[in-house]
This record gives sequence, C-alpha cells and structure tokens, in this order.
Amino acid sequence: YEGVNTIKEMGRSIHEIPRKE
Amino acid sequence: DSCIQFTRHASDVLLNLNRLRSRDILTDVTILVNRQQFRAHKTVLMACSGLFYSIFTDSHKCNLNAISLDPKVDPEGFAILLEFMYTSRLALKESLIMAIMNTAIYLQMDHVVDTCHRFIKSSD
Repeated sequence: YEGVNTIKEMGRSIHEIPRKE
Repeated sequence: DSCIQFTRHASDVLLNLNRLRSRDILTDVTILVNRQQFRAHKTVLMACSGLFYSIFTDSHKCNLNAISLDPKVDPEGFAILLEFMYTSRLALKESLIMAIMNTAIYLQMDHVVDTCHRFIKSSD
C-alpha cells in the first residue's frame, strides 16, 4: 500500500470462535 | 486515502482455525502416525509442510481423507509440530528435541529444522 496513510489497529480484528458451543 | 492495518489479524485467524480443529469442525483429513490419529484441515497442513503440500496438490491424493505417515515418525513429535502449525508456538522438551527435528525434516518444514539446529547448538 505505497503512499497510503496506514493506521495500525492493535485490537481484535474478527470474532473469536468459542471453545465449545 | 487511508488503510487500517489490524496488526493481530493473522493470530486471530490462526486461533479460530485452532478452535475449529479442537471442535473437529470442517476438518477434512485424519493423519495416522503409528497407532495415533490426528484430525486436521488439509489447507493448514499444506500451508505449513512441504510434504503435505506435495500430497494434497497431487490430483491422485488430494481427495484422500486419511494419510498414514512413515512408521519411523514419532507421534509425540508430530503432535508438537501440528500444535505449532495451529499456534506458532513450538514446545521444545529436551527429551523430544531430536524427535521433533527428525519429524520436521520428514514433513519438510525447513525453517523449523533450522531453528531446532540452532537451539541444539546453543544448548550444547
């Protein structure tokens, strides 16, 4: 992503699949 | 223009894949190592191992749902490498380091082999 202003997001990006339903 | 990079995305995805493995969701192959069986996802195995990449890109073998490994492979060594594939953490127990390295050689996981070599040399 040359030349694009990149903002770093440190938090979780997706849902967490539970260990069991 | 801007771009937001989620720095922990790769580890979040890997953690979810490992949760799917532990719940046997969408696993599509059983790896037989001597008398032990390990369920896994072909895509993760072939992403991490040159041997599994060769097996599952072979049109005659890619639809197999069970693969027996060479009897010389140590099940404990394989279990540790499978856990590494799904977590990025390699458990190096002193008593198993050679089994792990030999299994990594067999699975064609060259970077793990190199790291094991360096670990053995540094601990000598």
